[in-house]
Amino acid sequence: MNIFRLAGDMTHLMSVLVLLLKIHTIKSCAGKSYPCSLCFILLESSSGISLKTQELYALVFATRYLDIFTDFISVYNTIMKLIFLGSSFSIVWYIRRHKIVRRSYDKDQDTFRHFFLVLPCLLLALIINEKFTFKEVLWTFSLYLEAVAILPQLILLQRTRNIDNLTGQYVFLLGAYRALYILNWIYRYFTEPHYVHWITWISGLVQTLLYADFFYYYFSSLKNNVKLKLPA
Amino acid sequence: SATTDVKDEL
Repeated sequence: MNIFRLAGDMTHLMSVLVLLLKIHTIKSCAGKSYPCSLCFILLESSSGISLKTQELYALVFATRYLDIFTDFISVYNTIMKLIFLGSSFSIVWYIRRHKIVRRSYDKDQDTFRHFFLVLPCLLLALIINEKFTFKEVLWTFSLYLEAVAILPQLILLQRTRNIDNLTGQYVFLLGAYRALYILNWIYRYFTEPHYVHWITWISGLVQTLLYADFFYYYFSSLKNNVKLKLPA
Repeated sequence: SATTDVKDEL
C-alpha cells in the first residue's frame, strides 16, 4: 500500500459518502414542511444523479470483487470491497425503489443506453485479457466498464440546468480517485520489479481522460466562484 | 516466473 493508493481509495470512499449524503438529504426533505427552500429545490429539480451510471458501477463492483470470499488480501481490502458493493447496490435500490428518492430521479433525461457500453466491454474482455479464465475475463470486463461507466452521468450533467454542489463534488471525487490510482501505478512500477499491468493502466488512463473536460469546468467554476455548468 | 498476481487493488 502506498500513499497514492490510500488517497485514491479514500477519495473513492468520499465520493460514495457524498452520494449517500445527497440521498439522505432528499429523503429527510420529504418529512419537512414544504416551504423549506432547500427541499423545494431538491424535490422540484432532478437530483442530477444518473441511475445508469450507478447501475454500471454496481456491475463493475460485482464483477471485480468475485474473489472477495476466496482470496483474502487484508481486512482493509475486504472491508472496502464490502462498502463499495453495499453502497453501490443500495444507491441503485434507493433511486429505483425508494418512494421519495425515486421522485427526484429524472428518467426522461437519463436516457443513455448503458447496454451499449456493457456489451462492447464484455467482448473486449473476451479478446484482450491476461488469462482466459472466468474470473479473469470478468475482472478485465469490470476494468473496461469502469472506464466508461461515468458517461451517462456526464451526459446527464450536460442536460441538467443547475448542477447542485453535492452532485458536482461526487463526480469530481470519482474522477480524482482514478487519477490518484495512476500515480499509485507509476509508484509501484518504479518500486516493485515485474509490476506491469497494461490493461489496468490503459483502462485507468482512458477513465481519467474522460473526466478531463469536467475537471476543466469544475476548476473554472471554483476559481471564478460561479455555478458549475457543462456546455451542452 | 509469472507469480500468481493476486489482485491486491480495489
